Parts: sequence; C-alpha cells; structure tokens
Amino acid sequence: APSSTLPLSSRQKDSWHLAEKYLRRFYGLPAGLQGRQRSSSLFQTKIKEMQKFFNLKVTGNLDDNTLDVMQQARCGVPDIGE
Amino acid sequence: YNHFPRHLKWQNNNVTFRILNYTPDLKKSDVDRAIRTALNVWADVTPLTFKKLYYGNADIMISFGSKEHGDHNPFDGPNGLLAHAYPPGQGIGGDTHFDEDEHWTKDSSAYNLFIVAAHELGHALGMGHSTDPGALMYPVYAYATGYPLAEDDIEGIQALYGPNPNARKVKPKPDAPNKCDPMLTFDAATELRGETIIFKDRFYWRLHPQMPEPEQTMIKSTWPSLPNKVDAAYENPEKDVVTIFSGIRMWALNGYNVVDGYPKYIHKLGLPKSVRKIDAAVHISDTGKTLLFTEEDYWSYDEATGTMDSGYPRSIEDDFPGMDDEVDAATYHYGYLYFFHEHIQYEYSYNSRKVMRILRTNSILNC
Repeated sequence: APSSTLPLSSRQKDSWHLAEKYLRRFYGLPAGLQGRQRSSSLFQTKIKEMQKFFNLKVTGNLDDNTLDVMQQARCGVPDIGE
Repeated sequence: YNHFPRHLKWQNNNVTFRILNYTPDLKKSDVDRAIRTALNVWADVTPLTFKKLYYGNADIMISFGSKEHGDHNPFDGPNGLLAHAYPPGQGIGGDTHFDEDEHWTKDSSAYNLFIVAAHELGHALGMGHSTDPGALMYPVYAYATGYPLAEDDIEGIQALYGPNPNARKVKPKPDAPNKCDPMLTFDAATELRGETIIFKDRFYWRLHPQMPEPEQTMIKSTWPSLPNKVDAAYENPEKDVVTIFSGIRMWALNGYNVVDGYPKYIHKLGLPKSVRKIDAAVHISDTGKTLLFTEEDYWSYDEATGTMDSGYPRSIEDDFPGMDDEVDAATYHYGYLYFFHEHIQYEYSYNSRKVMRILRTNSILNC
C-alpha cells in the first residue's frame, strides 16, 4: 500500500475510496480517515482477507485484479462476520 | 460454503413468505414465479416447506426498494449492490430486499431475478457467502442456465436442515475446478486478442501475458448463449474471430460478442457427418491452416479457401511423434504447438517435428 504521505493521483484516490467502501461494507473495516487508512496494517489485512476469499493472489496491495472484483455487481451481504 | 455466525437457522421447517411489492420491470406473475421457483430450489434439498401469505407478518418479507429503503442499509443505484437479505430470526430476520434501481429480467439481458432471488433466499435460510465461484452463494452475480445449486450449496444447506426426506434425485452443478489440482485436465484452449483462454467445465480462465495470476469466470457470465461445456476452440487472428466447438455445433466470437448466424453445424467446415465432436483445435498462423483433432486423427482446414485439405484425416501419433494419440486442447505460439492431454502438456516444435518439453497441464495457470 502506498504511503499516506505521498500525494495520489485522482485515479488512485478513486481506487482507494472504492476499496475502503468495499472493505468497510463487506469485510468489517472500521470507519476512519482515508489518509490514515491507506497505510494502516489493518487496511492491508482486510485487502488480504478479500483477496483470499476471492482466490486472488494475496498481496495486500490494490492491484488491477482486486479492483476488478471490487467493481463487479454483487450481493450486499458481508462476506465475513455478522 | 459458509453459514452466519451461530449457524442461524429457522427452528420450524414450515417457513412463511410474503411479497410486499413488485418491480415494474416484470409482470407480477413473472415475479411470483421467480420467487416461488427460487424457494423450491431450496425446498427440494431440505425438509423446508414454504407457504405464501398475502397479509400480516411472514418469516420472509420480500420487497423491492431503492437507495435508503428503511433498514439503514441503503442500495446504491444501478449495478453495484443488487440485493441483500437477513439471516433467520425475528423481525427483520429473513427479510429479502431487491434494489429497484436494477433492471430485473427473466433472461440474460439484465439481472435475472430468479438467480438473485435464489441467492438471497439462501441467506434468508441461513447460508453465508461461498468462496466457490461455481456456487450459487458466491457473492458476485453470474448468469447461468440449468440447475442452480452446486454441490457446495447443497452441502451447506443440508448441514443446517438435513436432506429432503422425499427427495427426488437432483444433479448438482460440480464445484469450480481447482487450478492447482495436479491432475487437472483442460476442455479447450485458445488465444483471444493477446490473452489465453482455457475452458474447463462451466468455467474459463483468462491469462494475460503481464499478469501471472489467471482470472476464473463462468462461461455463461461472459457469453450467455454459449453452452455450459466447450470441446475445442481456436482463434483466427487475421479474421479476429474465435470459433468455439461443442458437440456438432460451433459458434463464432468477435471479441466478447457472438457473431450473428451462429451456431452452425461443424460439418459446414467439410467434416464428414460421422464426426460428432472436435476434441481440440488450433490455428497455425504461419501456414494459415487450422488443425482439428478428433479422437486419434486430425484434419487440416484451409482458412483462406474455407475448405478441408485433401489427404485427411491423418493419425496424430504418426504426424506428431512423441505425442499421445489423443488431444484435449491445443495452442500455438512462436513455432511451438502446445498439446494438452489429460494432466500433461507437450511443447512440440513445429519445425523440428518433435516434443521439446513435457510439463504439467496446469503449469500454465501459475501453479
């Protein structure tokens, strides 16, 4: 995950925003400031959980395959937890 | 499969449901049929029975709504979230909501209500999401025809409720193939605009040269009009067409679109009527010929003239020394033919006319 201190392009910001919403809704990521979220190990852990669930390569990084899955039409029930 | 925490389930096998409102996208009777059929899918494999109520409180309250619709779990407009349901319990437990901002259909043209309803009602009965891409309870939408439950779904629901004591035999879909199974075999393989497509059962893997990890998808999610199983496939890059074979029929794809006028019979290529299936197909761009493999023989088709070359069929074993006598799938790259037979892959040099390497079939899938 990129450091929160480096400026992001608009496309990268959209990707991180999408991922944060996705992980919050489906993987129980707690709400938090986006800047702090990106570099947190919890954020990476949640990405890994999602990648493991979908049988993607588990890297903790927001690669294209991971983002592709996050944008697919799906059920609104969380994948893990209550 | 997964269940919800605490394995929530209905304590009484007689479950009631009520449809509170209807989407204008479909006739009322189509919605009723989709919901009833979706419930029957689960009833057929469990002791559960479902009774429809027309007023009052039912266990499963079904409704269509958009954005914020009363449960503080808002939908999001078209696409994205399609629906959700709550696990068994009092009050909102079991309730099932569909996003009215989606376009609901009874075919593959938009989101198929029956498929989504069967998935959501699985949640309403206690099923969580499955990690198996072939399971109905996989979280991502995928259009499919035929019997909707995979073995994984049936195992999951019967772990909660047990089997149907009056069960008629059902034929569940097989679970998604495991790409790292050392005994994995392929049904077909082809190039498609720079990517390699591998077909296996109802699924295909898409391999991009720059991305080592293949992506697995259901065939019908991408091409709803293709059959559930593919026997052979090849790309003619000059025409930008991929031909798919299944039984005695063939389809032509232009990218991800099926070309009009298909399917056609494979015999249109000049094959005799005795050929009922093509095992593998590969286009050799250097010669402009397409090789079609059936049982122990193969044919050579001239793409430029649209005719079969004379002197065929010929024996695979005779013309490709070192190879097995049958082929499951084949591809061609830079002068090498890659033959897949059972769990073995043969790298065959077209110029040297010999096998250069032998690998596992699934080594191409980053295993």
